[in-house]
Parts: sequence; structure tokens; C-alpha cells
Amino acid sequence: SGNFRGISPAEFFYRNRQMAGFENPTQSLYTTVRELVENSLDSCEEARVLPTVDVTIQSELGRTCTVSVSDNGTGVPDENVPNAFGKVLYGNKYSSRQRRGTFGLGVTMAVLYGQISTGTPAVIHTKTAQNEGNEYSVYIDIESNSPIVKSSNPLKRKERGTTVHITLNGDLKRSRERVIEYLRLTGISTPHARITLSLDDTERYTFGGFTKKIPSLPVDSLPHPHAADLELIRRLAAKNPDLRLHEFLVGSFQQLGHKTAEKFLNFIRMDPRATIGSLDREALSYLGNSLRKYDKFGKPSATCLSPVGKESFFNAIRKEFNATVIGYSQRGPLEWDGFPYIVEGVLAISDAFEQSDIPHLFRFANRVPLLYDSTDDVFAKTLKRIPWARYKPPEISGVAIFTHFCSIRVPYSAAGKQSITSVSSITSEILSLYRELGRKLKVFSEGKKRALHSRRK
Amino acid sequence: SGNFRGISPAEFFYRNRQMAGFENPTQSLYTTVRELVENSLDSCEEARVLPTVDVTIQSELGRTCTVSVSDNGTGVPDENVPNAFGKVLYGNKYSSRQRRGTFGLGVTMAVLYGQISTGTPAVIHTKTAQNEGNEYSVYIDIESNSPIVKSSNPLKRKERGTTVHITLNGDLKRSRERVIEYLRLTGISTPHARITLSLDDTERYTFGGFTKKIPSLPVDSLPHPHAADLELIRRLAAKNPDLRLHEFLVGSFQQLGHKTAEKFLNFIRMDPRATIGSLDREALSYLGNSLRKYDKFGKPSATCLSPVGKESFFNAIRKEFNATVIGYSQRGPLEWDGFPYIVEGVLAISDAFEQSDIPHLFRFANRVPLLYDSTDDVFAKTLKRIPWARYKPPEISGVAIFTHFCSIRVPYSAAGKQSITSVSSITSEILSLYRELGRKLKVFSEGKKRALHSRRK
Ligand SMILES: Nc1ncnc2c1ncn2[C@@H]1O[C@H](COP(=O)(O)OP(=O)(O)OP(=O)(O)O)[C@@H](O)[C@H]1O
Ligand SMILES: Nc1ncnc2c1ncn2[C@@H]1O[C@H](COP(=O)(O)OP(=O)(O)OP(=O)(O)O)[C@@H](O)[C@H]1O
Ligand SMILES: [Mg+2]
Ligand SMILES: [Mg+2]
Repeated sequence: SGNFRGISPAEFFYRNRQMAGFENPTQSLYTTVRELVENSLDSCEEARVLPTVDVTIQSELGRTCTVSVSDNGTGVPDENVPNAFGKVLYGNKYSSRQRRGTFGLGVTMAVLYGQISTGTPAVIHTKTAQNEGNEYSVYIDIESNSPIVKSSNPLKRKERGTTVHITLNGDLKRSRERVIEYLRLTGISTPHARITLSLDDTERYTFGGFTKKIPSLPVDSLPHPHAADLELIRRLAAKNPDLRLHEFLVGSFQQLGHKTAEKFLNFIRMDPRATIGSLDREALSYLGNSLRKYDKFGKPSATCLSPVGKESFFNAIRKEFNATVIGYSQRGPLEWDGFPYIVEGVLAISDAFEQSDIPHLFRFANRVPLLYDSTDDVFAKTLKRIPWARYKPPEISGVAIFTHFCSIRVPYSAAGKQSITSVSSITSEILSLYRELGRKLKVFSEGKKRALHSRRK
Repeated sequence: SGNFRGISPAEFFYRNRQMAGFENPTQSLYTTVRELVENSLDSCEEARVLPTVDVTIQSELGRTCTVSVSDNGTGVPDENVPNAFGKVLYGNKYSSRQRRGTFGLGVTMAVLYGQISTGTPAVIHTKTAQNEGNEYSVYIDIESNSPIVKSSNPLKRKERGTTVHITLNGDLKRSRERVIEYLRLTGISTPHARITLSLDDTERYTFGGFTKKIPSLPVDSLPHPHAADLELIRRLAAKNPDLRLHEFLVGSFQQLGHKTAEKFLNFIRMDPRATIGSLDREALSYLGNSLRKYDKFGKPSATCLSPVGKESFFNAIRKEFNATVIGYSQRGPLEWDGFPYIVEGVLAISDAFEQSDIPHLFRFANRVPLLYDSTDDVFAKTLKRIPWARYKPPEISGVAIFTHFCSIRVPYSAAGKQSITSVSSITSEILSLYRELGRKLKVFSEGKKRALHSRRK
């Protein structure tokens, strides 16, 4: 009785697409570019190549735009194309290392929005190492969350990689500034990528390409013991229920070697020789809570992360903004709810930055620039808590701070991935980061003052 | 190749539970109370009774709390209990009228969080008009997004209705103020409901019960023509492909009678006698775009909405805050993206309200108080754009504005339903609302001044 039914996740995001960045034609165009470029950069990362990403936007009569993004990445295997593009919550990035993509939602939302706003299918031309190239046109069946392949045919592509075309109701006039800014900042957080932008064949830009050095690929890591909620414990236990607790802990978690396992099990008074499968729910609950509370585990390893790093960040910011870089600061690797993260920041001065009492803030997460929703972002909120007058004399202006949060999981406040919530102890780490950058600014401005005085003498 | 797979929507919200209001134990306790109370009020509405909702929170050793919420609503039919509580994106509120629930997500997230933080199943004791009462304990299988019924047995319940118990890792000390505030404000936006709160058997509160008059039940409505995106058109067309365009339009949309249909089809040069099923994608696209652009359709009907209304709002605010109510304003019924909505506001003065230059803002959406995420809410952002000094002399303080946005679809910025994004023309309507309330405040304060002067003479 009473109309009970379920809806698909595609239906959920169709009805609530403002949560995924598709609130209006201006934002939808921006989000479409963003989602495609992020997929391209993830793919090039996996392919271990210097990324070449070409973005083309053609606006047509009225408000229709076609966004085309090409890359030299891995390409998409034929059997995966329909689901990758035509199914929400489907992808190959559900892993434990830092990546731009994380939900399996992004490009499918662009496909969906293009389809409901213009009736046009997404067109994907892709070539992997295993084929010559194929072109697909794909719709999504929203109610069933499944792909509809309108057509697919062989079409040679010169190089391995992918080109995606989305035609949507978008407002290029209003969107272009932010699209340009996004790509410009992407060239800074992924400085080894060459990115081009062509708008209506009349405007052309190039970004990035600041270095030929490819960063090392982050590596999947075992969970940190502080990530041990009951669901994780249950899943790990189910894999190998006959493992004795000691071996189970050492094999399932990082920062948990044999000595530490023994010490920990003694401390919580659990028998190291009991099998994980023999524990009932209450005992599993006790084990999980104890793992989360125990404070003698080491900080997580950073091999699953890919911070930009001082040299790369300085180099790109200097060149892109003709800036003087004042300082770099890094906090971590730490963990929030057991997920490894690093926060890094650069403070720089340039005429290119807004003149203001508070530094202008450029936010990044997993090498992606965040341009929307700054009011509810923890980096923006925390910036206001710093008494900048203490670090910055009024004569110094044009100050900017670039912050980068990188983690195997980013606590985004919504599926559009534009702002980070203030979870766990992240806020206090951000405060420390800002203070450290503030102190470097203070040293710099005092140095400038003294230099000025000595010149006058 | 490459680890392609899909994840269930339960898995998505498990990994990203901060998007649904489960960021930390303090917020999780608040969200759990909220989701249960909203379900209870929706149920009582459907049952057409004066709601009685009893909330009990027991904190146990450490940080474990048990939240219990009882109502005298419809109860949950036996065959629907497992999916209603153990499956994400499942419910009976996917309708076209104003309701508190909308996603089919809320209570299942509370079940999920309780389960992963304490290992405890949700316990549901429910009686409908068709049975004597049954008690269930339910888990959710996150990876498959399906319920696990741990136990179910007949258990008499005196009255029709439901009691839900969730045991979770929550922080009652930090949460209690906001829980109390939430229930207090709920008593204002649902003034005919009696709500009780009991905290650890030591504190007891009652809220609401300001009137015995039950508001009329909002009624499902046909979509407004401005909601005609391609997906909607396609679904409507598929229902009855042999309908001629004229009949299709009149039967599918509100504010589209025979005369208007004829005029519209002439205007866009489409043959009224063609069947909807005969239109190809391009023609459907043209039809949908034309429907959205045509500005001669009437404003939507308000029968699907349930604003609180001037008298009820005034009455409750006066009594709850011992306030002087200065003014009421209502905008609408209007539509955003074709969804009917009304915005109403009350301006009041009381010592109970914070003293400040800007009125204190109490936000509501579909009769639910919104207490989190105000920084990115359109009502809060827009409030700051009003030059309040123009309307409020410094000697008048303790001013508050209560805003209520009600719609068949609320553009929430995230699944936790705490803030509304600024879509469509809503912002300008909110500005008009605030200005109208501001003018009433100005009239009031000038009246006060004159009264003061005349007394002094
Ligand atoms: N340009 C591309 N090159 C290679 N693979 C791609 C490309 N674009 C998409 N894919 C594949 O399609 C999948 C789905 O993409 P989608 O953007 O929907 O999700 P995601 O990137 O995994 O996560 P997110 O929702 O956070 O973006 C990806 O996981 C990837 O495997
Ligand atoms: N106290 C209750 N009385 C009657 N039915 C209930 C009650 N609580 C839950 N339900 C049923 O369970 C379903 C699922 O509840 P849930 O909170 O997950 O979703 P929802 O209320 O429909 O939407 P939302 O996610 O916005 O809260 C509801 O649609 C309703 O049918
Ligand atoms: Mg992606
Ligand atoms: Mg609900």
C-alpha cells in the first residue's frame, strides 16, 4: 500500500542535479568541462605520460554549447564504455590512493544533463593499447540507471586516448571566465600537463607545461587502523575468517606490525590466537572501537598521496602569475577518520592578485582547483580566523595563498566536489598551516622594511 | 581490465556520509533525531491526525546514545518495513506535493550510521490500521543496498503509529542545544503538533501544540509546463503515445487548458493533431524548449503546497518567544524550473532574540527548521544584502525573521537538507520578501518614535 518504490541513483541525481554542480546553464557548462578534464588527467596519470588535454567549446545558436575534451591517456576499454559513461556510480577509481575521480558519477552527470537539455547523446571516441579506436554515442536510461548505446562503430584514432563530446544547454558568455580560471589553475596543480582551450575558434589559450617531470604514481595502501569502523572490520574479517587476530591485524592495516599488534591486543585484552571469524558482533565492535581509540599507531604512510610539492608549486606560481613566492608549508601525512591526507600551502605576492587585507585564496583538492561554494569550505572559513594584520603590514598587498588538500578520500560537502567540510582535526592543521605561512610573510615584510631603511640611510 | 565496477547508493552514502549530515558524532545525533521526527510528522499528516511525537534520548557509557521517536501516524505496512528502513533511495514520498521527506534516504542513513558506529540494529515497532503491531530489528547490507531483517515478531502496540530506536555513537552533551532548538522550531512550523523531548530521564520539554486545527493536506498536482525538460516530456509521451498533441498537453500539465494549448501550438507552429508518439527526438526537444520558454502560462496552483500562513505563524511565534509580531509577507505561488513554490516570512521582536544590527534568521523548508550550513544558504546570504539600517533604527534590537520555503521540490545543496541553493529567480523573490518585511519594521519603529514623542509632550 501507499506507493512504496525505489528510485535509481541516476533518478536521484537527475532530480537533485544542483547537488552535483548542474544548478543552471552557467554552472552546468563549467561542471561539464571540469568533469571531463579531471577524467582525462586521471587517465594520463594512469598511463604514465606527460598529459596533453585539449578543450574545445563551441557555442551554437541560443544557448547550446558543445564541449569536447581530448586526452592522450589510457583510453577506455570497449566493454567498459557503456557503463563508464551511461551508468551512475560506476567507474574504476574505487581505490585507496589519491585520484581526482572518486564517485563514478562525474561524466555520467554530464551525459545526463546534455541529454535532458538538448536531446543529444554523448559521443566518445576512444582508443586503448588493445584496439584501433571506436566511436560510441551513448544515452543514459535514467530510471534504470543503465546505458543506451545509440551507435558504436570502429573509427581509427591516431593515438591512444579519449575524446568526449557533450552537447548541452550552457551559457558560454557567463561561464568562460571561470572555465579559463579553472584550466589556468589546473596547469599549476598539475604542472606537467599541457592544456589547451579553444573557444568558438576565436580564442585560444594554453596552460601548464611548466615541467617535463612526471610525478611518481601514488600507490594503493592498506587502511590505517583509525579507519576501522564496524563495516570495514566486518568486510576485512569476511575475507579470511580463519586468520588469527594477530595475523589479521598485521595483514589488514598499515602502521600495524607484529610488535605493535601484540602490544595492542594485550592492551585491549584480546586473545591474539582467536580467529577473526570467531568474534561475535559485540567483540568486533569492541575491536573496531579500540583500534580507532589506540593512539600508539604511527602516522600513515604518504605513498598513496601525491602532493604538488614545494619546488613544483613555486615554479608554476612564479611563472603563471609573475609572482614572488614567500613561503611553503606542509602538514602531514596525517589521517582524518583513518584516511591519510596532506595539506600543503604556498604564500605568494603578485600584482596579478587582488589587493585586499586578507590574502586571496586559491583552493585545490587532489590537484583539482575548487572555484565554487567557497563560503562553506573549511579552508575559506579558517582563513578568516587568522588575524592577518599581525603578519601583513598594510603596504604589502597582492598576497595570495594556494592551499592543496590531498587525501585518498576528500570530505566534500556535496557531490559537485567544490567545498570541503571541516571534519576531524583538519581545521587545526589548516590554522597551523596559515600561521606558518603568515610568519614567513612577516619575516619577508620585515626584511623588506629593513632593506628600505638601509637604502634611505 | 582496470577494476571497473559499480557501487550501490548505500555504499556511496556510507563513504560520503558527511554529505547526508553524518560528519561527526555531534551532527550524527542531531541528524538522526531530525530524520526520525520528520518521518513521524509526514506520517501523521498522511493519517490526518493531530500529531503526537515523543522523542527520547538516552546516553549510555562513553558516547553511545539511543534515540527513540514515537508517533501516532499511519504506521508502516509489514511488507514495506524492510525496504523502508534498510534500503537507500526507497520510500513512498516520490510525489508531486509538499512533504518533508523526499529522497527515500533519511532514516536508512540513521540505520546505517547506528550500525557502523555501534553494531546495533535499528528497532522498529509499528502498527497500521491493518494489524495489531509488529517489532522488527533491521540492518542494511551496504554493498548490496538491501535490508537484513535480524528479527521480526508480533508485538501489540496500543495505537496506530510507529516507534523507531536507533543506537549510535553520538555526543549528547554537544548536540542537546541544537536538538532542543530544532524541536522548539518544529513546534512553530508545525504548530498543531505536540512534541515532547526527554533527555536521560532528567530533562523534559514539550513543544508545539499551539492549535488544534489540522491544515488541509496538500494535493499532488500535474507538472507545470515550465518543468518540461526532455526526460519529463519523454516519460509523459511514453504513457500514451497515441494522444494528439492538444490532448497530450492539456492532460499532462497544469495551467494548460484547451484554449492555451491551441494558442501555444499555433505559436510554435506544431500541428495539434499530430500524436505525441510520432514526434522524433528533435521535435520533442523543440516542444520541451518551447514549453519552458512560453511565458503566457499561468502561475502554478498552490493546492500542492502547505505554507504555515500568517495567523498560525504569528500565533506560534508570539507564544513561543513572547514576541511582538511586526509583519508577514508571502511571495508566490511561483515556480522554479517549473516546480511550484511559496516563500513566506515573519518579522518579530523579542528579548528572546539575539541583539544585533542584522535580524536573526530562522530558516524553514517544507515546515522543517534548518539549523546547519547557513553560510551557503540563499536565505542567509540574501539577508546580508539588505541595508537593514534603512529599516531598523539602532534602538530597536532583538529583531528576528522567520523564513519558510515550501515547494514540491526544494533545491537543497546537499543530501543533509540544511541549506537551499540560489536557483532560478528565487533570490529576487527573497529580496522582495525581506524588503517588504523591512518596510513593515520601518513603519512600526516610526510609530514607536511618534508614540514616544507624544508621551513626552
Ligand atoms: N578520458 C577518460 N579516459 C579514460 N577513462 C575514462 C575517461 N573518462 C572516463 N573514464 C572512465 O569512466 C569512469 C567513470 O567516469 P566518472 O567521471 O563518471 O567517474 P570517476 O571519474 O570514477 O569519479 P567522479 O564521479 O568523482 O568523477 C572512470 O572511472 C574511468 O574509468
Ligand atoms: N514514522 C514513520 N511512519 C510511517 N512511515 C515511515 C516512518 N518512518 C519512515 N517511514 C517510511 O519509510 C520510508 C523511508 O523513509 P526515509 O526517511 O528513508 O525516506 P523519506 O522520508 O521518504 O525521504 P528523506 O530521505 O527525504 O527523508 C518513508 O518514505 C516512509 O514511507
Ligand atoms: Mg570523473
Ligand atoms: Mg525521511
